[in-house]
Amino acid sequence: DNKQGNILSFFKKV
Amino acid sequence: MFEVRLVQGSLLKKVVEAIRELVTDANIDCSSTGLSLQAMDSSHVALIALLLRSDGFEHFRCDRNVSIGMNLANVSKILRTAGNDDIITLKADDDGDLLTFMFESPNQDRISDIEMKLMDIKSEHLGIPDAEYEAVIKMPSQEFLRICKDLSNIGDTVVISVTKEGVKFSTRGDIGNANIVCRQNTTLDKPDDSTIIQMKEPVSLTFALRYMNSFTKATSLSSSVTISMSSDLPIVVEYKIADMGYLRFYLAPKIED
Repeated sequence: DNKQGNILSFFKKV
Repeated sequence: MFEVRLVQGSLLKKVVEAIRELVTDANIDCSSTGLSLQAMDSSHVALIALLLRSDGFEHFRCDRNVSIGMNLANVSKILRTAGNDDIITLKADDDGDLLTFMFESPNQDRISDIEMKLMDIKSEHLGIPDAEYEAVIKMPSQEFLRICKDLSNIGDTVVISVTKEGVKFSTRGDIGNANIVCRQNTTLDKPDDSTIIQMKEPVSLTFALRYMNSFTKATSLSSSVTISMSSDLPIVVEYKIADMGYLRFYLAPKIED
């Protein structure tokens, strides 16, 4: 099964 | 002082209904540019970005940048008391902890106001880089709603694949497999019914259907939806808000374990 990705691994906090 | 007046108040009702399932509490950031909101769902899988530009309001006053923290379930309860044709005014004092909603019926024979307590929400902003997406699909929002709903009957995830043949939505489940292929279809007399596929590179990504279905709660905001995909980025599902801005949903793909 595929693992759910996380938004924070694509977009960084500013 | 913050005071904005939106003639088409139903837009605000639709926006809140579209996002309240994903986000419980959020800050609306107010500046001279307009109202914006950025929020993630509690598991940090999806990100919502809303923009309502100031020139889309009949009246827009925002003396200094403010963040108005609110519980969206409470906002929804309040907006449900507004008629669909009502003009909505929002106002808050600079240092107050209340937001006033005023609803005016179109012929001004009923005016109501409701004060809502605000919340102090720690806001976290994410930088969303401008990206050239490998594939961009514009299609009728009703068609996208139907695809997500139909596939949910079969499986939990959707693989969206864009090739020069078109865009394919696929799922697998215990009862079997399903594929829906949409091809480019430019209906000149009815541009809203068109499906337009712009592809630089073939791209295929897997997503949780539960989130996609949640995004389609925004269907009534726009007759078309734009889906942007790149192999190394979250998908963007965008509903334009008539001449005012947009509601965008970003969803992180599922990745191979």
